[in-house]
Amino acid sequence: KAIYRNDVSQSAFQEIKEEIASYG
Amino acid sequence: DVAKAIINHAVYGKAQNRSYERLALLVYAVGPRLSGSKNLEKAIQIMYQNLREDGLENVHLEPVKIPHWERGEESAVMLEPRIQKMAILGLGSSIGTPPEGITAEVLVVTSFDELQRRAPEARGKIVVYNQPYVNYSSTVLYRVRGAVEAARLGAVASLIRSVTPFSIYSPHTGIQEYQDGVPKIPTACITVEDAEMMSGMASYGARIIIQLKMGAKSYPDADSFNTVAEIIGSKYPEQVVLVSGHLDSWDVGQGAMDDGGGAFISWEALSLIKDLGLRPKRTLRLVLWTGEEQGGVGAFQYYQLHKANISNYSLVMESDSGTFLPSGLQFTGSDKARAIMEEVMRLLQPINITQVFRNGEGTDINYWIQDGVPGASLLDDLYKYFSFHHSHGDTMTVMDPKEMNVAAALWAVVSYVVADMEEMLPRS
Repeated sequence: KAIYRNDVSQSAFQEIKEEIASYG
Repeated sequence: DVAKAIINHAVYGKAQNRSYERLALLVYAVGPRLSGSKNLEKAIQIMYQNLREDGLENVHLEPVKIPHWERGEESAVMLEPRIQKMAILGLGSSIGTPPEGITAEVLVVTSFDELQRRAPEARGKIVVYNQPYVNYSSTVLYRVRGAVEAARLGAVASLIRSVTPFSIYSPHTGIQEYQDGVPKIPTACITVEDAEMMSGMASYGARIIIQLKMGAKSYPDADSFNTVAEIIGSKYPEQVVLVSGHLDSWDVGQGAMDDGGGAFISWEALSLIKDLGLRPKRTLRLVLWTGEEQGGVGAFQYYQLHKANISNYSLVMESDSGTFLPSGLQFTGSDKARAIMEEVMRLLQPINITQVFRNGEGTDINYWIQDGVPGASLLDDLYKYFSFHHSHGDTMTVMDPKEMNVAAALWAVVSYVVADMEEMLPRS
């Protein structure tokens, strides 16, 4: 089941930002 | 520190120069890989073995049909106002001339507009286009459409100034197109130098006559394959980040830069990730396209076959504009997706390549991007790239292992992080 979204809320974006930072 | 680990391994560690050395092995063994040629099929078989031996998963070949055109012998000699042999390269899909060649007077123009203005003069002539280089995408129209526009007016052949920002008497080939209902005439590229010379001669009122001989021939479509290998995702295996380059090339040079570099940094991305024992949540899929130079023919058939799963593609990536030192990532997608990619590119700070530009694209991935899938490509040194593009100079000599290391590191970090994020990239 595909779970891409058509948009991302600001809070979700903040979470994604932190997730990406964890790779660094 | 996954990103740092990938960068260290690629740029400073054991994987240093691996993609360059792997590429050299292939291009020295096989040479240029024209669509429909035995060289290309040999390269595909070698890559199939390489990817299996590298321990990648689901390595397989997906059959497709691609155009088969052969250059044959070709020559052009200026007979008037003086005798001079000219370097030419016939354009892909061009027809040949009769065995005795075509000998005709030349009409030199610098644009399609000028050709229209001087239409009555074109009948029975060889039209020479001396169009100035603006950028590749706008100037390539002369190579693609030059024959048709000249043939509409009764021209018997067309010779087109090579599409390149820089020339040392280097002809550049590439695909061209005929149009239904318009007579097919032979078409080839000439060097910048000869185009400018004839333009100068014409401006002094000289009568220019050329004898053109081309043995070009088209054959029925040939069997070929897109080459596929994966690191299967640990959590969402049905979802995909596609990393790619194309294996076919023109029949000039070694096809090292176009697109050996793109194909081999894409392979290297998976090798780096595998070396570090990483397995992203989504499947990382390497595709080495065939028939790209004929207009993304192999990739179109892949798209037709797999588009049913389009909602499972988080990102499609193609490197096909050089693997010199990249200045950043080109990206096409929604604003939110772009914001996410900007965060991903921050991870490349250790090599100081963090910028995200617009226009992520690639002939082979544009089918997906046009249907809404986010797409990415490398922004590279285009002046250098198009100086060698489709010319005899496309060899390992223009490639640089250290630059390939950096390009591979960027490619690996981006593909891995997007493949491993909990969520797919958003779409607008």
